[in-house]
Amino acid sequence: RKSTLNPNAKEFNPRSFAQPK
Amino acid sequence: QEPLTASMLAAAPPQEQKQMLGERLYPLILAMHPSLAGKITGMLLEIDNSELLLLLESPESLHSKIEEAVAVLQAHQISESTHKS
Repeated sequence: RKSTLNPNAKEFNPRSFAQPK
Repeated sequence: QEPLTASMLAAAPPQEQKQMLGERLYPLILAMHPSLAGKITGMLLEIDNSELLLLLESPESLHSKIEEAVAVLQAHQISESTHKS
């Protein structure tokens, strides 16, 4: 079965963690 | 940090629900795949909230879903670079 996950999904931006550079 | 419950989620607006789920998923994904954590979290957030709650309660299911996301992402990147070159 083909994966339902979408590689073009929008990246998640966490509020409570520092963004990795 | 208390566990996220369906009733906590139901009390929040839809966009906030995804953010709440993402905040729980992100540190778990960060521990496995630091460089891809934001992207993988975004991919998993397209799954239904009810299923995401189950994944948060089941580390093994979550791990296999994360590995699935990494595989999908890598296959996508390979096909992208093949098409461009």
